[in-house]
Amino acid sequence: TALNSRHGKRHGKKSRSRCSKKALHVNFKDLGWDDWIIAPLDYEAYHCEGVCDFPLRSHLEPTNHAIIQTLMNSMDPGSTPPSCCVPTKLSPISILYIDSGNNVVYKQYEDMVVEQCGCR
Amino acid sequence: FHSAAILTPSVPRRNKGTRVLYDGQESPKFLKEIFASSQSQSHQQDDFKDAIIPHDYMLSIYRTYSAAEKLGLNASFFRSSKSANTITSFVDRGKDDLLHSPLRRQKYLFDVSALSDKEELVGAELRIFRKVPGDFQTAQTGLYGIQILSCRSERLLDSRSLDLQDAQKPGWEVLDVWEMFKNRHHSSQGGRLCVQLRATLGKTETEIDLKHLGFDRNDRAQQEKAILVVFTRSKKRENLFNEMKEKIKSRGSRTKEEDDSLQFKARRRRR
Repeated sequence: TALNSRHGKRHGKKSRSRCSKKALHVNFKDLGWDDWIIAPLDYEAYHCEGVCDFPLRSHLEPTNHAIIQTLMNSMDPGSTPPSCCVPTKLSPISILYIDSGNNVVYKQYEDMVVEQCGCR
Repeated sequence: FHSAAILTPSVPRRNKGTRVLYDGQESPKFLKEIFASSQSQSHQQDDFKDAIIPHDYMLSIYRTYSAAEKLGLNASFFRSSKSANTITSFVDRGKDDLLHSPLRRQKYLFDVSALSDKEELVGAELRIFRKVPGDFQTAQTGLYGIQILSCRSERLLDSRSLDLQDAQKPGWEVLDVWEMFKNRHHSSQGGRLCVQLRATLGKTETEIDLKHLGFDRNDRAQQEKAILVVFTRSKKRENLFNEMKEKIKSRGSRTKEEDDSLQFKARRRRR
């Protein structure tokens, strides 16, 4: 029974990977934003996906709250949801666009690319 | 101008036309408005975008700073950026008065109403393209002074010398006009900015014909028009959707009839 249970658990874990950075290619043309964004037309934004389960790895830089929440979830999944896998470090990108006055503008937009994911 | 020409080619479209977010969630109302607006006006907006040609200087700024970003460098560290994270170019709307010849003074007009009061101004420069004058003679040499003055008070903003021996190649003259913006609330002055150019011979006060130095506006391509480049720093983190909202607001009143003249529409929107 113990073997089955452990196997079952492992199988459950395998169905969804641990919290990590995944690809997310953004194409401004597909968003319909290419009428005002001159460049870039697309970029790699990434996204965070995966489970935040016990024990949380240090590279996920969990907050103390996330550690407590994860621990409570591991003890009683019905009472508390797992902590969230979210971006913990983001970087900017440069965008060249046309503003409402028809002027060409260069702007560095913060928080556009996921650099790191973690549990919060 | 096609932006794709200066960039790496985009990847093939994925989920073309998909308007559903992850996990089947419906996009919020605000996003729906954006998408609806984008779709219904896409054809008109393609024409609109094609009508605006970025100056090489702006493309160069974009290329340089985005390349630096990829190397992990912050663009605001560049001296040329003046610690700004936003650089806006305003194209000259002035016209030469053909009735007045010689051309002693030249007024440069800019509509800076799109500048936000929420942003901190950190620099402004006027970039004027100087052509090789048609009647330029190699024998014509000497040192000239060019000065930029405010239209209203005629206060000197910046000056520089121009050696005609080096003037056989066209190029951009860059003058610092930040003085105009200091203690200035652009929106409260109708968003108009006017500066005037004059040129003198040597250190004399004799004003000379600007046409002889290649500053006349005849037969200029869009990308050769003077630009006012304003460097600003956002006081808080910019929300990308605010730009989109502005675009929708500014184009909301557009109709097909209005598309006859893009310039006319732009003027009307500003009014």
